[in-house]
Parts: sequence; C-alpha cells; structure tokens
Amino acid sequence: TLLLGAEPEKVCAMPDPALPDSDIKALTTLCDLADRELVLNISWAKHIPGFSSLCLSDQMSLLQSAWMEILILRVAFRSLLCEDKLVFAEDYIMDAEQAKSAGLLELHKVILQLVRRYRSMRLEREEFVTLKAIALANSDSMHIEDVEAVQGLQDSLHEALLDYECVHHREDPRRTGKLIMTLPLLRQTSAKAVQHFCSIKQDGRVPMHKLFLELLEANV
Amino acid sequence: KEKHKILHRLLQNSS
Repeated sequence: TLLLGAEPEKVCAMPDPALPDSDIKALTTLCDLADRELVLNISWAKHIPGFSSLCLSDQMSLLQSAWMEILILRVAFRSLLCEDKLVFAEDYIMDAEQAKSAGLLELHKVILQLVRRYRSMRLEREEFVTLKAIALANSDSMHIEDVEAVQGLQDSLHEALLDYECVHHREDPRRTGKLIMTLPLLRQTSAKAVQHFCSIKQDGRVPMHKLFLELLEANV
Repeated sequence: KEKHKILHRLLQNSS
C-alpha cells in the first residue's frame, strides 16, 4: 500500500516540435525524459519503507547500481497493454521501425522480451511497485557499507511480496519465485542499456543532462 | 562523493 502511494506520477516526453525527426532527436528526447524520471525515482526511493534509514552512502550506491533497472521496469510496465511497442511515455510510443532509425533496435527487442514475460504473467501494479523496490534493494552494488541493513531491506520487501501473493494468488504458490526470476533479464537488459548510452555519450552528438550523465558515469 | 553531487543533494533534500 505504501509503495503504491509512493509511485511517481506519469512523465511526458515532449519531443521538441522544432527539431526535424532524426536519430539524434529521438535519443535527445529519451535522455531528457530519463533525466526527469530519475529525479522522481530518487524521491520515490526515499519513500520505500526502510530505505531512508540506510546510511546516505548506501542509498547512493543502491541507486547508482539500479537506476537503469528502475527506468526500464517502468517502461516495461507501461508497455504491457501495447503489443510490440514501447511506451516510454504516454506521448512517446516507439515501435520497431522507430527504434531501428534511432539505433535502438537491439535494446527495443530485449525490453520487449521483458514486457512479454510480464504480460504472460499478467503482472499487477502491486507486484510491479514491489518488484521495482526489490530491484533497487537487490542491485548488488560493490560499495555497500552496511550489508546487514541492506539485507534487512531486501528481506522486508521480499516479505511484502510473499504476503501479497499469499493473499491474492493462492492458486500459484510459486508466483513470487516467478517474479523474482524475471530480475536476471532486467539486470541484463539494464546493463545493455547503460553500455549503449555510454557509447552515445562518447560520440558526443546527443545532449545529456547532468544527473543522467552522473549516473551513467557512476556505473563505469 | 564530489563526483556524485546531484544524487547526493537530491537524496538529502527530498527527505
């Protein structure tokens, strides 16, 4: 219930109407959207019960490792009802053709694989918000100072998911495990996305805001 | 920590 209430509101992509369509415009739009979502996601993290009681450096380490997983999971959930398209924002839905012209076809394909998995499971909003918090707590940062405290956060979120499934999905005792088993694909997809946007940063043709750059560099 | 100024600031002031 707390996590549902903490879920950030929708963000619009607002592509610049003055720019001609191009791969640079698409990538600029996505990086700008991601930067604004990151601000909301950082505030969201503070509303996860237990997160703010971690030391500040561990809060930073978890976010530095999981920020792209959180962004991708939000895209995946938004895209559940939209066959073969990715809903980056209500006003920015991308199909394979658009992804290809933006040089994002590979990423588009792997995120769609994640979407198909959640669609086949009929992922619910309560499960989505809890899984996203678990992804943050379970982000395997190498710089955690208080390992026990982070483990405690993982345990309490895991407990929350188990409780939810026990009440709402008695018919499938393994559903919690099935949800957790989607995390490796989320991690792999996120790593590919970070790598891809790092190479885009290198060639320097796409403007990127400071927070997005800061988190991109945190993973190097 | 210097390198991660914005994240540090956002975590501090949105609490």
